[in-house]
Amino acid sequence: PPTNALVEELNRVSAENKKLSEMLTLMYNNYNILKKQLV
Amino acid sequence: MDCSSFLDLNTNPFPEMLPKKEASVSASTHFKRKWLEQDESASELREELNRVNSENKKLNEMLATVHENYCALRHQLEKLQSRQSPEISQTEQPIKKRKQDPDEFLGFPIGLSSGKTENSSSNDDQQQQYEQKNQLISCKRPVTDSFNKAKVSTVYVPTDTSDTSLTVKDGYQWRKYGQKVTRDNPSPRAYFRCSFAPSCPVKKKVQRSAEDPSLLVATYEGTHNHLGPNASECDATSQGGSSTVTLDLVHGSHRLALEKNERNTMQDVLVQQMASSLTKDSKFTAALAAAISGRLMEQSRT
Repeated sequence: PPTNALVEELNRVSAENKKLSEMLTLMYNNYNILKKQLV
Repeated sequence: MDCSSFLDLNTNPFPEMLPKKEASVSASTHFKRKWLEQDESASELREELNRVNSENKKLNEMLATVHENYCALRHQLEKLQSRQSPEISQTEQPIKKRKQDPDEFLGFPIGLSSGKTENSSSNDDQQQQYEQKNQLISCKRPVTDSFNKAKVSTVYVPTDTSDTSLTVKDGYQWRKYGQKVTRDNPSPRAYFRCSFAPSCPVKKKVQRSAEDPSLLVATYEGTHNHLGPNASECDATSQGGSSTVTLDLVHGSHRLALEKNERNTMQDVLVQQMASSLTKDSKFTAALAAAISGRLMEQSRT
């Protein structure tokens, strides 16, 4: 049971990590677009 | 179960004849090994979890930094825009207010950008929201693009093959701002802007047709936002074949106004013709005079 809980927690954190990475990419892209606009 | 094996009573004088005990020993080692393996995998999992958690933390920090920079840049851009065109910024204020929330603008799920952890049960819902918002953002751009998209119309104008000026006389005044040679056509393409630019957004591209060099192909982008040219000034109308060119260029309200003017002049001419023909008709004048006098007589009686 403790192993299962660990696996579950790992899955959850990994999913969150993935989402954060996507968000970071999106934000970085938007940031670059804005930068280009300013230039 | 054989209780003797647990109590180790040594009831059997021939221990070598005991295969069961060996089996029990091997089973316990097997369990031990299994437990150790589980422990190892658990520690590995814990390590992995720690690693992912630290990565998560780092990502959150990076996100916060980029978010901050983005907001600063956006603020700067807004300031610049408001300085450049105060009128436009005034009209667009409600739209900007709607976009105030950067999370919303970027299509982020609520609570994530601020580093808050989310409930795993609502992951799917938030993922859907996230995707929907992203779709909305991607949809927003084409809408504005199509709204601002200029009307494009192409006009073919006959011209002298020896004429290399690439001028299409359509009544409007144009300023040439460029010329380039394209791959598909040996003759150059000239670029013009309406003389009312930048208030008028209309642009024109003129190039000799590759198929028929006696034709000039003029491509117009946008609609004139000022009054059209006078008919007398319009050289294109004097050229028989190119009168349709000007008709193509007249859009919306200008076209309607012209049609209305034409209708009014036609009505005036018809009324004048009718009046002149009726006054020439002696019978009509006599009938009219009789009717008027009859009316007058009736009025005097009453």
